[in-house]
Amino acid sequence: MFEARLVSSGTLKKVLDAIKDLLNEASFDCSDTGIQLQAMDSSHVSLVSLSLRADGFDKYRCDRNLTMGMNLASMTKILKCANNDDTVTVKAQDDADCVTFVFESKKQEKISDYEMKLMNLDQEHLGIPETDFSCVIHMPSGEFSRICRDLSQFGESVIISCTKEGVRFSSSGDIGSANIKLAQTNNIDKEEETVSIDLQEPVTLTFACQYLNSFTKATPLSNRVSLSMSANVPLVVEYEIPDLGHIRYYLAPKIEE
Amino acid sequence: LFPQEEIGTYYTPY
Repeated sequence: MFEARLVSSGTLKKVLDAIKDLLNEASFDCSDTGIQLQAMDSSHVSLVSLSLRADGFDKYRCDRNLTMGMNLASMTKILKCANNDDTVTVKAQDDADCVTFVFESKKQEKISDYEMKLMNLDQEHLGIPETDFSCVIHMPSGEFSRICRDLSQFGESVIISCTKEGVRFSSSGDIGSANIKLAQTNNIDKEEETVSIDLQEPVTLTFACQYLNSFTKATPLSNRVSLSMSANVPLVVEYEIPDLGHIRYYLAPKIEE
Repeated sequence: LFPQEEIGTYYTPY
C-alpha cells in the first residue's frame, strides 16, 4: 500500500508545473524515505531530479518500493480538478496498474477521487556524483526567471560568466545584445533578496535559453535558486522546496564551435 | 537549436 497526503494540492500542482515543460511522462519512485523522480527531457540534453521527503508529507505510507509511471498531461488534467487549498492524497496498491488521487475540500463537504492508469516506462537512470563546483550562485528565483525571460528575446543562448566581482548573463542575436550584471549583495534585512557567490575559480559557460526558461517553471516552489557551475560539466539549477524536498535541473553546456 | 552534447555523456547510467 502506498499513500501520501499533502494539505495543499497547490504544492503538487506547482511540482507538476515545474516538470511538465520538459517531460511528457515520468516514473515516480516511491520508497519509505519519500518520492524520487529522475528523467531526461526528450532530446536528452537536460535532466530533472525531484526529491520529496516522506517527512514533508502530512501522512506518508509506503509498504513496498513502488514505481509509478505517469503521463504528465493526464496528471495535469486530474490536478486541474482540485482547488489549491484542497487536501490531496495519492494512493496505490502494491503492484497496482493505476493510481488514485483523492481531493478533499477544507470543510470536508466535497470529496472527489480520480483514478489514472499507470504506464510502464523504461527510463534510464544516471548516477550523478557529488561534485565540488567552481562557483555556486545563490539568488532570488524571481530574478533568475526574469533574466532568462529577458535575455531569451535576444538569442537562443545565454552566456553565464561568474567572477569574484559578480555574475554576468549575456545574450546576443539579430536585434542586438544584452548584458545583465549582478553584484554580490549584503542585505541582511532581506536575506531572500541577496545574491551570493561561492567562488573557487571564475567560470564562463553557455547554455540554451529554451531549457533555462523551462527550469524557471519551478519558480513558484521557492523564492531562492542556486546555480552551480564548473568548466565543461553540466549546470545544476536547484530549487529547495520548503519543508518537502528539492528539484534540480542539469543542463549540458554548449559545445565550443 | 545549437549543437549540444547529451546530458548522458557526462554521467554514468545505472
